[in-house]
Amino acid sequence: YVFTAGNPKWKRNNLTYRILNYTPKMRKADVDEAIRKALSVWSNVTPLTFQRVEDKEADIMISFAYRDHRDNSPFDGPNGQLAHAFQPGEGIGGDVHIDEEEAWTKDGRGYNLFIVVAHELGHSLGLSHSSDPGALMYPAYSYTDPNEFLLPQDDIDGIQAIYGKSNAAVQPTGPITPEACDPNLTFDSITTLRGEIFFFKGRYMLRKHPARTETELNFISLFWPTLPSGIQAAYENIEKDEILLFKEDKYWVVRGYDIAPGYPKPIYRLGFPKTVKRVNAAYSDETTGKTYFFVADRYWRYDEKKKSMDHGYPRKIVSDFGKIGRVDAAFWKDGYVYFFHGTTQFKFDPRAKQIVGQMESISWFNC
Amino acid sequence: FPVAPETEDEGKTPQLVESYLQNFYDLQRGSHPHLRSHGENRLVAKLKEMQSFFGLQVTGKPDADTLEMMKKPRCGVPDIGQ
Repeated sequence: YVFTAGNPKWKRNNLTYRILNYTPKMRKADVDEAIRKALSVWSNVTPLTFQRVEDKEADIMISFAYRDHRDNSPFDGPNGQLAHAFQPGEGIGGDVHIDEEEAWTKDGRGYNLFIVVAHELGHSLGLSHSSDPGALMYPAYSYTDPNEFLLPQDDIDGIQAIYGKSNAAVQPTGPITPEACDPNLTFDSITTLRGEIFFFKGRYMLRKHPARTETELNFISLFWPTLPSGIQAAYENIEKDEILLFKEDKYWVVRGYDIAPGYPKPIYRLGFPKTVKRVNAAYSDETTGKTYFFVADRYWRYDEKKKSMDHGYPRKIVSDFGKIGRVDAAFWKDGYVYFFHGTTQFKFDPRAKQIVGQMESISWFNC
Repeated sequence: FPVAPETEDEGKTPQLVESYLQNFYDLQRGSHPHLRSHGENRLVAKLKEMQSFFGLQVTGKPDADTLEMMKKPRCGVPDIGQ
């Protein structure tokens, strides 16, 4: 996080805001709600409070503006610059200007007003842009489902460094952006996809292309906006050129690079008993057409051709895969299976039925 | 997935780069990026600053990753300076 130069801050904690006008692209009530929720992002983690006022000057004046709106920072039409805001202070200080020519929405289409206003309010309160790609104060727009939004730890640390901690009994914490070479990095799930490897972690995915040395970090929502964060299991069906992604008792199919229509579907369609509430990990063996699902200390085997679970399952993981413990994530590549348990990775040879290697979880990232 | 910048955009690259650096990295307007001043070209220096900020490879050149970042919708507040 970065403070705005000169460390400007409001001298009071009880601030006021006013909405000067509205965009015709959203219902007034939705604009009000987006702005109210954006303010609560910051009031939830600091002693700050925001009271709405009408018909008088407020600390934070929020308005939709068009091109040159007499603040020496003209907007540039659709896309490009979405909004801007001014650091704490009298007059224009703290004000938020939103580019009227953007496609404002309350969901993943166009630009989500809540996300953008929450970012701009960070400026209104004295924060500058963060270079943490997962931070709300990162300058480039990225969509997160407002219902799943959690203020990242980088932003919490920044705003609390200015205004102090929240008055709540339990201090709020936020997600931390994963770093590929963090030795403590663990994964929610892993899958291959057309020769690449995708490592899922929270709302992020680390993407490793065999021909590129560096690892790319993206939000899952950048590619698949309708997918939730926290994907718990994933595998690639190479023959059908699709990947299946699991969370709780549902699963999605991504065909090629697009989410197939009609998903999510219940995992019970695959033959799991109702006692199974979630899948921890999965991999599919391209040579046998069998897919393995890991749940707690047991695993099921699914026949991709018959489209049904094989008989005689579940079986104990330890009896067939050895001492790999609970499986967080797994993937199959070039005849070997890679099991991830915390920060440990096991290389398993399914033909010899034995573990043939043990590495760190981050061994794929050329650290 | 994601689609690489359109090649027909290349004619606009210098303008995109210069205005981005003017808007967000305090590149003085009217500077003469094509004249090599003492030491490094200011535009190259600003480009490196932007690449460093975004965790891109610091090449000082408007490579594909850098242009892709410059084309992303974003906040109008500068990343450095006022």
